[in-house]
Amino acid sequence: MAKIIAITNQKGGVGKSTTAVNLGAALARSGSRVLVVDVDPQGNTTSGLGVSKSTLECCIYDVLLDQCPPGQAIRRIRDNLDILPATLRLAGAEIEMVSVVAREQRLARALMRVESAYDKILLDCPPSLGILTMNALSAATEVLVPIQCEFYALEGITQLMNVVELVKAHVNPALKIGGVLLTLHDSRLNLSEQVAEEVRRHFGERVFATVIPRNVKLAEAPSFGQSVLDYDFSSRGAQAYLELAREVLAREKTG
Amino acid sequence: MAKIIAITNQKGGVGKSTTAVNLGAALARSGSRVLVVDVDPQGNTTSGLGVSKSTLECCIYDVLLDQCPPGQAIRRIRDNLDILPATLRLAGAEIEMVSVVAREQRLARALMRVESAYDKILLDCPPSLGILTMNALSAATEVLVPIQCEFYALEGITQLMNVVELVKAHVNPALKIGGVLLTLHDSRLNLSEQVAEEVRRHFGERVFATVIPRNVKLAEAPSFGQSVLDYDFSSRGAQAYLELAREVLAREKTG
Ligand SMILES: Nc1ncnc2c1ncn2[C@@H]1O[C@H](COP(=O)(O)OP(=O)(O)OP(=O)(O)O)[C@@H](O)[C@H]1O
Ligand SMILES: Nc1ncnc2c1ncn2[C@@H]1O[C@H](COP(=O)(O)OP(=O)(O)OP(=O)(O)O)[C@@H](O)[C@H]1O
Ligand SMILES: [Mg+2]
Ligand SMILES: [Mg+2]
Repeated sequence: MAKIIAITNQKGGVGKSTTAVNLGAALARSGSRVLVVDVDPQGNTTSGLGVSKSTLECCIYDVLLDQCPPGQAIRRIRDNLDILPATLRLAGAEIEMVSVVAREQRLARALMRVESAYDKILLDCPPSLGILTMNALSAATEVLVPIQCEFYALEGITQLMNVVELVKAHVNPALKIGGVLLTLHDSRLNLSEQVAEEVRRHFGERVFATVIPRNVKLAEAPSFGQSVLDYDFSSRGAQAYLELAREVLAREKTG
Repeated sequence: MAKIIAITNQKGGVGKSTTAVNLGAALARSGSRVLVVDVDPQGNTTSGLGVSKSTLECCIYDVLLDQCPPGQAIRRIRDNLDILPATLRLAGAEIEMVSVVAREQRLARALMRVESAYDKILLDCPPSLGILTMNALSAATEVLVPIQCEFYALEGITQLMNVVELVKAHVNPALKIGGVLLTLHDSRLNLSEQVAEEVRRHFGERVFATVIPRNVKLAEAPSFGQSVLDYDFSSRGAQAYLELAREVLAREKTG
């Protein structure tokens, strides 16, 4: 049974896609068989892993609307690392799925068909709490919430937690909060540390010990279509995501 | 006739709220009568201008659903600067307005009732292209698009331009692209300059000459509920938004 991790936060620009790409790559290097699913119409994870959208015959949009089996849309990136890519066509899904029966279960049903081939499935969510994020939360076994170390990032957390509880109560009772990840932390700024302390006060043990620092290599890597591990293995960004992968695996053992 | 500027980009974390708060405050200091409308359920602009959400009897949610006149929801921040605030209840609007007639015109109709009291109305949009952003685009006379100087920020631009053309063709023929604003520019990084050049190549004259630098004062100010002009007037962030206000006003004269 693969562990399905929804990487979500409706606050924009907090490092969801960056975490999907680089935690995915780090887990794959540690030997886990990983599938990264791009559930965001912007398709940043798809291009961040070097997939050219114009060459795709089918993508997650077709899989959600049952027009293509997931296995056909999945692309191999490197050993142990596959992607189910997104294109702009996914933007139409929010509207087109309004009248579809059990519309929030579409992704869960599709992933059931491929999950035996993977140990970890990471779902990169858009910055909203619409049908696409609901699909991810319905399919997931746990939620990973990246929180940027800035003031505005604290505001939306209550709303997000409410939605997770709602999904757990009505759709997916197995869903749990896997962890809260502090991102874009800049050790030179008081603001970063103040927000980090606030988050730790609020979430306690659920906050990963690993903190992702602001590191320009993480922002440069996507323009080469590479994970930061392939782009600059020795960078602080790459090392932080390798550390996070170790912590995710260690938490699994202790439950 | 007030100029209504929708500040929008579905890419998250690019400086939409920061621009709404600080361009609003800068225009107000230059003598324009300004209303800032928070169209994002996260309500970052509302808290960024120091309004405590728990004290609000009604907010934009009630105005969109015709349960409160806009004049009653509007709060005075300081001379020439008012806000129509948002609370979390706005998150329900996306779902509740699905079956409402002419649902994307709700904001335009509400603003007609108050616009004679203002010279500029700024609309802060959420990071998605759903019903709330459609309301903002339908009400606006022009669009201001903040673009962060990072690789992922380039990807969603085509989709955004398509949506603006769609709204212009079917709902709001007067809508035009007022300007593209480069934000979070870090002069120490090659990446920033590369993206800035790419944006100028793509948008030419429509890119504001003013570039907003990454400046920690802009990230600190919201935690005090102040615009950066009130928080640290001499900072590079404050000066950049004052320069932007002058440029917006100068463009108006030349059309
Ligand atoms: N630790 C980091 N150091 C430096 N830059 C980073 C880091 N994490 C993310 N970035 C950059 O910050 C921007 C926002 O990150 P990203 O796009 O991953 O966030 P997101 O939450 O997926 O955004 P959206 O809400 O639009 O989906 C990107 O340009 C990315 O390259
Ligand atoms: N020029 C800047 N310098 C430093 N920090 C900035 C700057 N502009 C914005 N920020 C910070 O970056 C983060 C993202 O900015 P902001 O929240 O305004 O973006 P947004 O586009 O409104 O995000 P969302 O998509 O979630 O609505 C915030 O924490 C903000 O304080
Ligand atoms: Mg993303
Ligand atoms: Mg915002």
